Amino acid sequence: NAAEMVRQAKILATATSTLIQSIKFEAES
Amino acid sequence: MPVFHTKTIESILEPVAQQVSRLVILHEEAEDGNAMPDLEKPVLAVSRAVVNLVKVGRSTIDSSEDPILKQDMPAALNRVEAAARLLEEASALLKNDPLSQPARKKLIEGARGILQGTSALLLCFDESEVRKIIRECKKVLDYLAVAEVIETMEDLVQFVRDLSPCLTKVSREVDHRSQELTHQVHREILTRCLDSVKTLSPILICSMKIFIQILHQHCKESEEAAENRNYLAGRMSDEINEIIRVLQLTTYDEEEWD
Repeated sequence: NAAEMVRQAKILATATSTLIQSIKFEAES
Repeated sequence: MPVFHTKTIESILEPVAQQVSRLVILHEEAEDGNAMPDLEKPVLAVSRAVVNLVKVGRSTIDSSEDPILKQDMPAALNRVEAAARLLEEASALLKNDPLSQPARKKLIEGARGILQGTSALLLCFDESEVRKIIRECKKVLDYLAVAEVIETMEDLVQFVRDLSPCLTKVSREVDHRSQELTHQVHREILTRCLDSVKTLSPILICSMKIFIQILHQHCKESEEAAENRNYLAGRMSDEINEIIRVLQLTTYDEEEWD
């Protein structure tokens, strides 16, 4: 359970980072 | 001062935390209203990740025997789910109006919510893991309390048989935990206390043996031997109690002290 929770949290963190990157990309351009 | 108190949590959340901070600044600077891109795909990816994380979280709650985890974790899961809904609403609003101010606010709140909810979830789980180590430490404390009533070699043999596996487990888990911590002072205290416990345990056993031998020879020095044994058991208990105290600290506790 511990390993799976860490894995899923990492996936969510990565997805959130990608989302923020796409917002910033547009705002910065 | 690190923000996240374990290396695992830090490695997951630190990059997102920095990005959320930059996003907030960017949002404040971009109040003139640049058009936002279509965020449907990245928001969908976040929503899917939230569904999977919540699934694991709920199964953790169901399988856990820790009442505090059972009580605290649902709120963290709700937080993450609510944040995902905010992002979905923002994405829908931006489809109709790429300049929508409410959508920007929902995006910021959603991103923040994902960060805070995931942080609360991981912290909740981490605290539960720490409580498991503390339970093992308390078993050692219980055994140490028995040291004072051991008066035969047979009982001493049994005492060592009971204490040894428990001490080995505590030693392994506290050592692993100390390596996980981002706070250097906490790490050093745990290592120091653990080293003391490892040094003291054979000395304690030796002092108990001496006490038993003197007691059976009906010598006057048995009182002194008992005092020595009690002192060593007390020292070990103090070190274990210090380990328990430091295990429960987070960097937030340090900030409160500041």
